[in-house]
Amino acid sequence: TMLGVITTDALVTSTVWRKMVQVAVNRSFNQITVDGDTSTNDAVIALASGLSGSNKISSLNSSEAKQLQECLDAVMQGLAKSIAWDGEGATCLIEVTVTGASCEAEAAKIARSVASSSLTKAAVYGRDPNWGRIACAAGYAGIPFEASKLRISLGDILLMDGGQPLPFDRAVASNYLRKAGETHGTVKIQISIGDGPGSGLAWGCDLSYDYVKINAEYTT
Amino acid sequence: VASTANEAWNYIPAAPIFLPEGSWKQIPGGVTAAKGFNAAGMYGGLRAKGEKPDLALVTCDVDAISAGAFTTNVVAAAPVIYCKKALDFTPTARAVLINAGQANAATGDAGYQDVIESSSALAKLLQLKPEEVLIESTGVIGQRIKKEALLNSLPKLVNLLSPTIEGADSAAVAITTTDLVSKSVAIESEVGGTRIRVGGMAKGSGMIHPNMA
Repeated sequence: TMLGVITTDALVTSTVWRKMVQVAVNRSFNQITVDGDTSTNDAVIALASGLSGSNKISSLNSSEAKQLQECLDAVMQGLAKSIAWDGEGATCLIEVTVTGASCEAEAAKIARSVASSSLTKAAVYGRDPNWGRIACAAGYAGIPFEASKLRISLGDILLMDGGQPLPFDRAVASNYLRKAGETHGTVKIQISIGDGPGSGLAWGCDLSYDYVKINAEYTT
Repeated sequence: VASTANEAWNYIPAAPIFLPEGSWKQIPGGVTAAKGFNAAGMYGGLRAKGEKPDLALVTCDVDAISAGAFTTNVVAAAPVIYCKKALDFTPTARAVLINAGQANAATGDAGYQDVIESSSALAKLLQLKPEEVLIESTGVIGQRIKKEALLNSLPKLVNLLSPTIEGADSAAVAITTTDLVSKSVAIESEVGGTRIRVGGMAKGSGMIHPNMA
């Protein structure tokens, strides 16, 4: 289960605040995954006291609303990434970036599909730069794209371009994953699916033996 | 048995926070960084093992504009059902009470009644309307909250409320379950030429694939 409580002293109307919170949740907590199980209790409550002395924000299209939205996104993304980093049994955080989609929602859906792929997660734990599993998870996300435009990078290492696997230094790529695991760092997977303006992010973690151990012992 | 707020963050370390880059700056504190907010965390005897804090409270000095996003799982826990009703009923809230140990999910009418009694008891202590008190629960699914332990702890929890960083940190620890680290962050930025603050805390480690609306 994930829970969150967010507070601000910005002054904002109820209608605008509720929309802003949903947008921020969609860009943060709804883009993390550890094990694919959606809890019965997931909840985020956000409270705005209005005590900062700022002008009241009553339109989503105002520059003030956009500034507050960015702040809300930042705080929620920071917390969301910490949850994924702390995933049960995880040795590293996985950050998936998708660009070139037709819109933000489509990019986000592909990113989360990759982040939640058990095979991709297991490959990261096995320090295996397995572009095939990443491509596969992108492909079954339910968002159509031209496979011939697929580009996949692991950190700074380009693994696939134009839908074609590329020669790369496997030892260097594997070492990138190993180092992230040893330091509980971040593995960055970057995917491009075309030329569209949509981009999105998702966060997950690798899948280790410890995940099963923890949940076999945490009984109902 | 109740540990003090000062002891709360000794149980687990704070998480590294991966804030995206932007025009804001990270500041100390979490849910209490913004003006008007108080928080506390304490051990109230709800956890099955250990004495890590398991009750957290966040309050606002004024009627706060409230929003919520909740699981779309059809089998929603009692506090989720309660909060959705409360937010439909009123646009403001004054307090969020959170327990760790029992999720109060799949507990039927009895579980829902536990939420009502918890919010009513806290509302009475804080002199609020029950619907101004929101509830979150986390822990073992299928178990009702240890209501007597929770109700008996409320006076002390209210007394521990503080606008300090320590208050925020103790609350962030108290909401954790299998988490290895507590998650708390705050930022300061300018909105329309005025300095505003946004802060927050979260918990989560397993059963994580949110789809909230």
